[in-house]
Amino acid sequence: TLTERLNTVFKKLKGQGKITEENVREAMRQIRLSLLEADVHYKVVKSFVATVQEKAIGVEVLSSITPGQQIVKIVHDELVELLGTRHTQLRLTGVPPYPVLLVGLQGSGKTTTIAKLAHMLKQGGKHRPYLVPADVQRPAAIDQLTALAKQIHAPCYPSKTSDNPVRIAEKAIQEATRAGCDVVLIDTAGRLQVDEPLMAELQKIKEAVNPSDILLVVDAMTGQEAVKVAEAFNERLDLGGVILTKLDGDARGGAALSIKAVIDRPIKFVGIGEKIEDFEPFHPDRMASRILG
Amino acid sequence: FAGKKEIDEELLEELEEILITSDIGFETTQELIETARKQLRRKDINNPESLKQSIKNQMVSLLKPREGRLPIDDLPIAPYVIFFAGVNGVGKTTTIGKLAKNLKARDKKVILAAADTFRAAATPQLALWGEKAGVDVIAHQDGSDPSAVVYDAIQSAQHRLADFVLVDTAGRLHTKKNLMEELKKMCRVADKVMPGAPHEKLLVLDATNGQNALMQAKQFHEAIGLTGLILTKLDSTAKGGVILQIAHEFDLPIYLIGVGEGAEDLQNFDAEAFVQAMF
Ligand SMILES: Nc1nc2c(ncn2[C@@H]2O[C@H](COP(=O)(O)OP(=O)(O)OP(=O)(O)O)[C@@H](O)[C@H]2O)c(=O)[nH]1
Ligand SMILES: Nc1nc2c(ncn2[C@@H]2O[C@H](COP(=O)(O)OP(=O)(O)OP(=O)(O)O)[C@@H](O)[C@H]2O)c(=O)[nH]1
Ligand SMILES: [Mg+2]
Ligand SMILES: [Mg+2]
Repeated sequence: TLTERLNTVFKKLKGQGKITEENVREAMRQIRLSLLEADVHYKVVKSFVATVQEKAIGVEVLSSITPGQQIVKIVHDELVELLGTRHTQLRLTGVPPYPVLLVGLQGSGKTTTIAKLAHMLKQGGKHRPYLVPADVQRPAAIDQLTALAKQIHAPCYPSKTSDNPVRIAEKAIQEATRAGCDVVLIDTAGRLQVDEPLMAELQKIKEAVNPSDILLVVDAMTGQEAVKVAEAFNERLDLGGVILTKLDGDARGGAALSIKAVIDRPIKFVGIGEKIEDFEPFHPDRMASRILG
Repeated sequence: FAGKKEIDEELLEELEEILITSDIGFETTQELIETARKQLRRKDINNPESLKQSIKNQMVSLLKPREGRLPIDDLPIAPYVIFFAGVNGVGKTTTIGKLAKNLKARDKKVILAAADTFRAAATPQLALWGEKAGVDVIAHQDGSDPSAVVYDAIQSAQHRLADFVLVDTAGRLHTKKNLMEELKKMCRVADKVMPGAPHEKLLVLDATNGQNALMQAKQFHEAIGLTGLILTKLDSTAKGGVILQIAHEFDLPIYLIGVGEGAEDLQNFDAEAFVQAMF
């Protein structure tokens, strides 16, 4: 663990004196290595380590904990601050129905997450979700969301693969109101951030239904490319937040830090399994500990 | 003289950034750069192009031995049973669809086994791919035992004298012991109905994943003894650099790469092309 590595770096430093520039340099190397292993982006690691280095130099060595533990605490606190210190809710502003758009790369977990969001809203008792399958490209994508909607007893728009996603979204808003629902969760096809026509399609959906919230769904195993992906989606759509999925695995999830550092949008929820109930609000302190390993 | 050293440092950082942001990983990056520097020092070369070329050459020599080809026209046995395994959402089902179409176009008789009986609409998804490829799909009810689908599919393949059985499995995180046990059981059942099956156990890896791909390879290999790898989503901006570390640690052929969502977006793994795309 990072704590063990840092303890080794500082083992000559006992409960007296200050943490000096020399022993900090090796500590920073260990922190950098640890964060890169955790998939935090190269550039984000660079600026993060610089910040931590500044805070670490000249710190009084306490007698109650090891210098290694002190540094870890500085790193941990800095991570928590960067990741966002409060759980942010779905943005449901203005007059209902509130459209919520989920976007992201192929296979990141959007369709499953829509069902989880709907289930969470239903459990909350304050909102009535309406599900919209607007992925007409992936084989059986409509079937997938329709089946999930049935599982959670939520109404679902009867999309057809011959429909166009923009038209589906528009018609679904009207249907949702007729069905007495106030939150319209729109599933979209996975797409690469460099696929110009597909990114333009998302902008058209946004213009057509004026979503109250737009969430980027990101796989926790995502590597260095997380930054480019998040930047592109954010630039095109002005995201409301991020949902991190598959946190039930052993990926350290450094993509979370990279994304937050670069686009500064809140990570709102996390997927922690394949079942509908496997969904939680984001906890920055838990994420910080996980990234540190 | 000091100026020369400065260029070195800047160049090294530049190279380090290219390699690390390609998901090659910190340790492997250091090894590549260190080896390149040693090589150049011996030859007393010190220009940026040579350094880059040395790294490229190292990567190609690491990956070239891992280029593999599935036996298609020279099947040692039929039906040739191929399992597709991997974590959630990496592209297993889509890859099977692409391969099925490709094999059918080469006049092979293919049967698909819809052994993901868990995820919503997994069977309809594979069924649609079966339709696209013009091949039959063996499927059971949702929630049924995936091993039963494996058994049924291999038996059908034997009766119909099929060349290939492509087995789709549910996405599973390698950290889930019960799911890994289920996968092991599916392998045992395949061997029971046809000794020696499955003849290929392929791990499908997503090029957008970072260092976790190494863990996936380790755990799946330990669990079922992989025979090969497939790397998908190389049409994305991700470079799939983790495959270098995987190639270094495991003597596993990389058979295919996915370069898109269409039926034609499946290619053989080519070491040179892969390294070229990274730079
Ligand atoms: N273990 C785990 N699996 C998840 C989680 N979220 C989604 N999945 C799985 O990830 C896979 C992909 O999920 P989908 O919902 O189909 O992903 P998607 O983003 O809609 O995919 P595309 O529509 O093809 O872009 C499925 O096997 C899901 O069950 C999670 O939090 N944990
Ligand atoms: N861009 C791109 N997308 C791909 C590629 N291969 C698969 N996909 C997409 O990735 C998403 C997930 O593909 P699936 O075939 O459902 O993945 P899976 O591994 O079977 O997923 P689960 O069964 O849910 O674990 C789909 O949207 C596919 O179209 C590829 O090579 N490139
Ligand atoms: Mg989907
Ligand atoms: Mg699948």
